[in-house]
Amino acid sequence: GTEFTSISVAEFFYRNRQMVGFGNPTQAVYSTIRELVENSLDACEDAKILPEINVIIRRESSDLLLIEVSDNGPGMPYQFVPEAFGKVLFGSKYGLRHKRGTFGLGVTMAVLYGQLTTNYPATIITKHGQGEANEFRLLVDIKNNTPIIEYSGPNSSHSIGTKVTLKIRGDLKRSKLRITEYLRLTSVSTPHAQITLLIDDNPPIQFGRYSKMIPTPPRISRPHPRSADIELLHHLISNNNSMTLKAFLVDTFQKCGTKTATRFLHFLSLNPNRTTESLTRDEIVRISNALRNYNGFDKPESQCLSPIGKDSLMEALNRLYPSASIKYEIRGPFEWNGHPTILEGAVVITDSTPAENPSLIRFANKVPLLYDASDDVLTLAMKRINWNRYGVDTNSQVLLFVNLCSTRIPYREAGKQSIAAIPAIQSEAELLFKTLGRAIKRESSSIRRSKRN
Amino acid sequence: GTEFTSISVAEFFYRNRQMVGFGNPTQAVYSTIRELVENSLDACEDAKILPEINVIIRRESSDLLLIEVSDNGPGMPYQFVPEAFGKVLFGSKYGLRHKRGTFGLGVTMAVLYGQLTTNYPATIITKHGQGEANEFRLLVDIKNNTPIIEYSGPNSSHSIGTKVTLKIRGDLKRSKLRITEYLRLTSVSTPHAQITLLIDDNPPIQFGRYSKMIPTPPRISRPHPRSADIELLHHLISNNNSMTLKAFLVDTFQKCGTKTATRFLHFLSLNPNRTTESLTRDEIVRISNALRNYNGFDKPESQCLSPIGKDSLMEALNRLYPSASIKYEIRGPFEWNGHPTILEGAVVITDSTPAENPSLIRFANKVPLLYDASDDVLTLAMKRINWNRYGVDTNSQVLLFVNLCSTRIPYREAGKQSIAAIPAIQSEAELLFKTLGRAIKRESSSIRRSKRN
Ligand SMILES: Nc1ncnc2c1ncn2[C@@H]1O[C@H](COP(=O)(O)OP(=O)(O)OP(=O)(O)O)[C@@H](O)[C@H]1O
Ligand SMILES: Nc1ncnc2c1ncn2[C@@H]1O[C@H](COP(=O)(O)OP(=O)(O)OP(=O)(O)O)[C@@H](O)[C@H]1O
Ligand SMILES: [Mg+2]
Ligand SMILES: [Mg+2]
Repeated sequence: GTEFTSISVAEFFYRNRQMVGFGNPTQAVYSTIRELVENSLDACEDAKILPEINVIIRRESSDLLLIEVSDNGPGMPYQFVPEAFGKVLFGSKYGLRHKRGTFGLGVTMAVLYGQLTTNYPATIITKHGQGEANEFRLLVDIKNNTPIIEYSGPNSSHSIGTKVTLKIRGDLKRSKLRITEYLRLTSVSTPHAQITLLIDDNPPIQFGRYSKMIPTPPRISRPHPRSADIELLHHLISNNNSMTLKAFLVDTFQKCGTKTATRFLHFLSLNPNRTTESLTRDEIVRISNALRNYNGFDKPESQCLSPIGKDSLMEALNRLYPSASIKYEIRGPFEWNGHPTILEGAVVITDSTPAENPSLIRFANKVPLLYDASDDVLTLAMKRINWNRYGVDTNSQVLLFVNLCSTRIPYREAGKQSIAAIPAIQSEAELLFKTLGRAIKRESSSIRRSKRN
Repeated sequence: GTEFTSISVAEFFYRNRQMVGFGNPTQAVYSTIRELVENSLDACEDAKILPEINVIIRRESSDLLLIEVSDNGPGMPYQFVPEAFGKVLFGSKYGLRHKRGTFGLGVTMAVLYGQLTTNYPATIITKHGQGEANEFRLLVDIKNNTPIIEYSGPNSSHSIGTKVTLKIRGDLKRSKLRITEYLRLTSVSTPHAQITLLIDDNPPIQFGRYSKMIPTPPRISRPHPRSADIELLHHLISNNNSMTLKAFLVDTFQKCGTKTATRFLHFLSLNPNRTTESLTRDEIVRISNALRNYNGFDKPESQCLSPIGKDSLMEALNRLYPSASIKYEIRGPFEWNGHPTILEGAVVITDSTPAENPSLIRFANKVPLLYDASDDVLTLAMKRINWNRYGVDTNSQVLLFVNLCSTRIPYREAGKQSIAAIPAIQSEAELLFKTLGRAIKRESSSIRRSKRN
């Protein structure tokens, strides 16, 4: 029949959980762990803490797993725990800056999947500020997209950070390889983090720390004029008291000082002293189109970004590939749809017999992407390069590590595994690969020269 | 800073519109058209009307397009138009049956994209039942995920069906080829539909009709026991008055008659006369696990499905490839997560010089999928077949048309372009391809024999 109704966003992602990385029992284990670990890393980063994260996986039966991730982070305010973990599209990372998390949905999906497959509530213990830690046991009310608090109370034995425990049904055997690969690559992109993996009574595996250098946390930035589509402009105008157009532009956007604002409004034949309140809809459209096309604005600022950086990335790769030849390159900041973006990469040339050559390892805001490589913009860009002309052949393995940093990563799906083919990103990626290609060429010829001598 | 907040699902898909097919100006034109055309086809199907759909694209400037799609369908109830077109996750297709639409978000994204890029509201005129047609001009309040009704009133000059008009910015030149391909393939999967494409003052292009046979509309089915995860079971129990366990099972699930229900409850050592109200949480978990593992339930019924069928598909393909050799195969109904599913396919062998061989053309619930083929389960299945042993070589082009019908298509992303690698679907697809492979082999050897004689 044709019954008109709406569903909650929790219901939507429950029905379509394959879109968020929970479509099969192998990927579900991986997704649960990566969502928890990325939350811990984001939290430690904000608080400028050297991350220490413990990942415990206990097999309670053939496919029933207990998963516990704990960190030494700053914890989180107690009044927000139920919604952060029990409501889809609720979080603290909606501002414009480089974070691993972006949607406000990751950990809630893990809680939901656990509840769905095992009926167990998630347990969250967190210590925030002074005073005792708080403990919560939560379920998700899927129909209403709201948390169900089964228990909440103080926990005096928990002394630091956040610990999340849940039970899920999953295929640990099939998932183990990718989980260890994910953690290994995390210590490449986040070398100052130390992550310990403990599976049943196996000896614990430690990943990192390769560096004690804590990166500067990214700072929320104002939007760049290039990002001002009609909706955003409407939103920015109505969010503020009425003010002069000139003051509005200088106040609201980065890279728009009083001189630039005056020139821009002159170019549009708009009186700088008119109020935002007095603008008609058509004028807003004109301003929006102009903001996105006027070439008088400088490139975006990058304090909202936090790339790995040459020293950190080289240090981590040197640990993993001690005898290899390693070169680093960086491009940007540029922008896509006004979002400040940096692309950084390193090429690692090792003596081993190559499998796929070159082999691409992708990161987005330092998050290793291990699934859905084929249609990723970085893969597409790599495939457009003629690697033969840079001397990539069957004599040595070439590994390309590429990290895309942006205030918004254009993921192709809500499972955060694959980046959409945005033209600006693809062209910058191709240029980065060509630069790395030239580095390979110089390196191989210098290796050959030194072999001859 | 760490400001905890939530965003609406409209805000989520506005920020991440590349996840719903609106990430670039070329795909946006395609997505707008396919969302509108699929809605018209779904509506005509329900009303058992031979679809007549007009797609008009008018270039108003280099990248400003007016897009108008009108149908001869049953229209829709006036009180639901604002939310259907102006609210994300609102629709009439949430019941368990085979429809092209599934999320309640497609057309709202098109409206949102139009408003975002041109500031124009969408205009919807629809005639439903007796009395005058109604006209609406709508925008989406993104922050609150609710429609903004700019105008609504009667329209006495509109006599049938639904007409949707919107303006978007897009790259028509780049999008044209894929739009015509999409419409051409739609007349393969929906041969009783007639679609006319009119771009500016070019001569109109007509797609179909190849058949006057109207398929039986799919009927909403009760869930199959295999689909009863804990959440669904909770939901089904609480949606009903308390009743005996036996009555609940027989009433709620397909393929569960009184005998099967009694045997099942006996197997679980549960008294069939206990009430659903009396069940503990642990008992619900036990029943859920058992429902999904007990092998006493028959395969799902298929009246909720509406495959293209051998006659219709052969008729359409014979029109498009008059001199080709065509064979049809069907598998199922089987189930994935309890969802009734059918896989049907046809192999077309033509004399032309092969490009990629074989070449795969994918459909999901009759919707042609033209993007993101690489990680699609159908592509993965096809790549696992050794096509040489079936005689697929450079002598003739082999085209594989495959349609996945299900009450739920496990799309990898909300843009409905690619199907997730669900194990049950992949294994059935591989078996279908092997069957089609054997058909190719028989066909090629019979062609060779007839050439010798
Ligand atoms: N270990 C933690 N320490 C501190 N805060 C946390 C931790 N885990 C989660 N949070 C808080 O809970 C919020 C919700 O987490 P969730 O993973 O659902 O969303 P997100 O990380 O913002 O985005 P994404 O969906 O992309 O992961 C976060 O925004 C963060 O504020
Ligand atoms: N041409 C039409 N004729 C009749 N009803 C329509 C038409 N177009 C849209 N509708 C109604 O509007 C609802 C919302 O459409 P929308 O495209 O947003 O969602 P959907 O088709 O249900 O799912 P999906 O997001 O997968 O397309 C539909 O469910 C349908 O009831
Ligand atoms: Mg997160
Ligand atoms: Mg639709």
